[in-house]
Order: sequence, then C-alpha cells, then structure tokens
Amino acid sequence: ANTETYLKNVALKHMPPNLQTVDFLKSVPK
Amino acid sequence: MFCEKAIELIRELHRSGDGSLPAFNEDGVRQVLEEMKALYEQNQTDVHEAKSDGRSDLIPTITFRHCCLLRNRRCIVSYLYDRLLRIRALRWEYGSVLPSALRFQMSADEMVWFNQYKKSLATYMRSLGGDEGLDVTQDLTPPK
Amino acid sequence: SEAYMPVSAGLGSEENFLSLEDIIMSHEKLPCRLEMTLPRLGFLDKSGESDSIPEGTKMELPLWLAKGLYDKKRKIVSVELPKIYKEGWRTVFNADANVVDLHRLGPYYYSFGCQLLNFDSPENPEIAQTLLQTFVGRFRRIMDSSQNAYNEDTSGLVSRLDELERILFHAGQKGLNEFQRWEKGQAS
Repeated sequence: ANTETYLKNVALKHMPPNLQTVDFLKSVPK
Repeated sequence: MFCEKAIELIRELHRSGDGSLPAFNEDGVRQVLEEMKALYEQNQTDVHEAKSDGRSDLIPTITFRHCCLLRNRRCIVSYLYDRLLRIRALRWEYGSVLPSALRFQMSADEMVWFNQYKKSLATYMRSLGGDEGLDVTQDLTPPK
Repeated sequence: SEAYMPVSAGLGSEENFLSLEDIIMSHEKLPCRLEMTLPRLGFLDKSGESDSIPEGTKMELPLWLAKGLYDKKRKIVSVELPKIYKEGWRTVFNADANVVDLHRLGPYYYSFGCQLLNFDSPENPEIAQTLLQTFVGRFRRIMDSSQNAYNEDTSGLVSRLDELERILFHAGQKGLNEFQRWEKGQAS
C-alpha cells in the first residue's frame, strides 16, 4: 500500500487516465 | 525518437549495479511525463479525427504513439520502483538513521516512503518474540 | 549491498515488467519493414521529407516497439531476423558455441533471442534449438572458470560472455568467495 501510494502520487496521477493503474505490481516475481 | 529520456533514466540506475543510490533525477522524470502528455494529446486529436472523419489510416500512428506511452510508463515506474528497493536495502545496511549523504540523494516523497517502511518494519518486529519484540535487522551473521 | 534485490529478468518469452535488465534488453533494435504508412510521423524518418513514413520503409526499430506494432491481424510491421539468429550464424553456433564472442554479438543474445520467438518466424524451432544448445555448450566452462578464479582479475574470462552468462559467472564467484570466507573463519 505504501509503494502504491508513492507511485500514484509521484508518477501515475500525472499520466493519461487509462494508464494510472498499478496492475504491474502484481507481476513482481516472488 | 520517442522514449529516449526514459531509457536514459533506466541506464543511469543500471550503471549503479551494486545497489548504490544515485541522486533522484527529478528533471528526467518530469521530461518523460511531459512527453507522455504530448503523445496522449496528439492521440486524442487523431482518435477524434479517425472516428468523426473516418480516417482509419491514422490507426497505425495512434498505435505507435500508444506503444510509446506504454514504454514511457514502464520506464518511469521501474525507475521509481528500483530506487525504492535500493532505499529499502539502506534500512538493513545502515539502520533507521541514514547518513546525511544518502538522505541527500533521496526525494522528499522517497523519504516519506522510507519513514513509512521503517514504521511497518518496526510494527512487525514488535509483534515477534513475545513482549519484547525481536530486532531482525541485527545479528545477520552467526557468532564465531 | 546484500539487501538490494532488484527484479530479475524474465525467462523464456516473457519479460518482467519492472526488470531494468529486460527494459535495457528490449531497447536493442531489429530490422523491420512498415506494412502500412504512418501518417504524421514523418519527422522520425531521417531520410524522408514528408509528413508520413511510407509503407515499405525499412527501419531498425527497438524490440519494445516492434512487439507493440506486430499484430497478426493488423500487420503494421513485419520483422526480419537479425543476422546472428539466421541460418548462417546458427551453423557457427551449432559447430562450436565456445568460440563465439557473445558480448560483441549480443550483449543480450539469449534473452533477445527468446523474445524473437514472439514474431512467428517459420525458423522459430531452429532458433530455439540453437539458443538452448549454445547455452548448454558454454555453460560448463562458465561454471568451471567461475569456481576456479579466486582473488584474480576475471575481466578476460567475462569479456566474451553475454549478459545472462555474466550474471551466472558472478553468482559462481559470489559462492566461491563466500565459501573461502567461511573456510578462513571470516563469515561471523
């Protein structure tokens, strides 16, 4: 949640609306 | 060509392969976001024209710009995410008070993230080992 | 730093979205041909002077862009195999993979080669076979040299390795160094 908030505030919210999701975080290999 | 600034950000980090933290490239991130804004606005115009004037020949160009938008997005989030991994590692290497030289390399938002990370880690460690908690960042190598 | 654990590169035909290695690898270029005109992008084509890049133009495009524009139905671009993945070079690799300077020819020979399998070339089975055989053929020497070079200059040993092989070499070196430290009582 910390990382999501950070990425949204610093970058994603400045991007086009359809590119603001954090779906890529699910793809981080364990 | 598009996305050149974005790959520069990635290369800059990749050059510090040992996990050291270079200064936050605020200018670089800003430039990539600006390029994304320009690409998106151009695509909005062309999508409108493709729909209203039947300009289906614009679709390949719209696709091209969309690929560039996705690429820029991937580079920015990977740049930011990899820096967070390096900053997280600093907590384990240096403890909860970082040397000022390292703090200087971080952005204000990264400091906020770091402070929250420290809190989460502290909460977790307090939950271990009964009443006293357990500092898992100490004694990482076995005794002689 | 031991605690820094970057997102590793993907295996096979999948990239890891957040991997710096995969992003750099996918910046490498390959020869493409435009199967459609690209209006309003003429400024990208240094040789052209019009507003559009015409159909039929041959361009070297980065892998990430070629992947995005390659679509079986829409066919915006078609892709040609880079030289080192074609039959001529495959014969060289199959004959003796150890003689090849994969850093100069790559430096992402394996991962880029795996990504090429996304483009439905009829030579895909042969490409995949060569990639695998090359890796198997070279692996033993990389493992041996990484386990035997202690406290010496290894630049000569890694200079002809591709990036994947260098990661393997350094993993072997790390293991060797840690074992030596333990043997000397320095691991506590």
